[in-house]
Amino acid sequence: IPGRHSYAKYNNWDKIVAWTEKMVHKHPEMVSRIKIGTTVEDNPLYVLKIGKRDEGRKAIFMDCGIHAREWISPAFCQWFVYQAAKTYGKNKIMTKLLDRMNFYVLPVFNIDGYIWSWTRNRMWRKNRSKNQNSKCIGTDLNRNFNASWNSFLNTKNPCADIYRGPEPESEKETKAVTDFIRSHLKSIKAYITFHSYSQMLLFPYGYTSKLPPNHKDLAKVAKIGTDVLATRYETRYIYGPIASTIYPTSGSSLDWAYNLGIKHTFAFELRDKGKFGFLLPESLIKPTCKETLLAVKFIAKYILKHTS
Amino acid sequence: HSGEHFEGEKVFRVNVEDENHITLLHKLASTTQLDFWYPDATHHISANMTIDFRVSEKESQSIQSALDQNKMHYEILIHDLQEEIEKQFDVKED
Repeated sequence: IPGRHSYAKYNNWDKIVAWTEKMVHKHPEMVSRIKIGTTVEDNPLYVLKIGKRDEGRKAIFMDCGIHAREWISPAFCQWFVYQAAKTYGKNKIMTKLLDRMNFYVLPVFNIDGYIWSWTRNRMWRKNRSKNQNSKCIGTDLNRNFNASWNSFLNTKNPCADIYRGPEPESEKETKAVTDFIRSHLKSIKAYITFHSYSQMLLFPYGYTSKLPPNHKDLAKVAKIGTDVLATRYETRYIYGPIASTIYPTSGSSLDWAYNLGIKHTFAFELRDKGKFGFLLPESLIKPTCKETLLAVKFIAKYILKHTS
Repeated sequence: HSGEHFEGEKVFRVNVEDENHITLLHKLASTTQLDFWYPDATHHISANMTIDFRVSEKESQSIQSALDQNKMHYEILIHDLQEEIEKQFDVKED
């Protein structure tokens, strides 16, 4: 028995698994669970599909918890699923969204790392895969995507926190996600990934300072998204391309998804600005999730209206 | 938590102003175990950037001395990481 799940608290992996079952059981018409693979330590990678059982509709793929220690991120994915199921039929925007599109939500991407951060090392970032010819464990999953993977220095050392892995998509978690997205590419119109911290809304590119062809469109969405987010508690986010707004990165999921053809890809760096860093108190989970949900709903509305 | 503990570990926030500061931080990172919170690695550090990193209690004094000697502006965001880890669970069970 994993214990009681709470949206106001951080939940360990066992509670999250039990919660996925509960959501499917409680909302069978709205929520279904898809196993997209397993991790190195044989934990199941679950995507929750929110929406009607129509595969042909537009969809948004969202993932949380690529980096193990960023606990607010999985908390948001759980909050999103809960709010979607709870407010369907009650909230006008959510009803409209779910009547017309689906959401695929991966509540924890880096499950082994997340478990490790709960049980052994709260500051753990990478996954838990073994590296050949090294005692150091783990690959940074957000450096493991095939997006300029080979072009950056300083990501080749298995002991580094930003180790990119032996080859693109070498990690079971990355491969499971990329295979799923590729197989649903026709319907997926947006990709959103949730990190912490620093309060930013980012879009491509990270591996180059060049701007993507639709950067004006992305910047417009990001600007309004951050404005909407601030309406709740006046939390200020900045927005812009990854390379110039946070720092240049290679192998990120965002750039990979964009290059695959999903032309609306965003990364949230959630609260806070560094007072607590990765140790955001539980009392700030709900306000963080509430304001973020406003931005995500805006992005979803935009996708519904402006993509074909 | 049965695993690693972080008693006395600190998180520094440092204002990086110029190339000298960057060089110093690279040097410190090569001799000391610094866990970069923001940005996520030393090579992302640039001038006019504010950076956050975690350091063990044992090494925090030497880091502080190095920053002082080089007249770098900094603050200690977290004085005892273990305390902060425990404080993050500030919501009681329903």
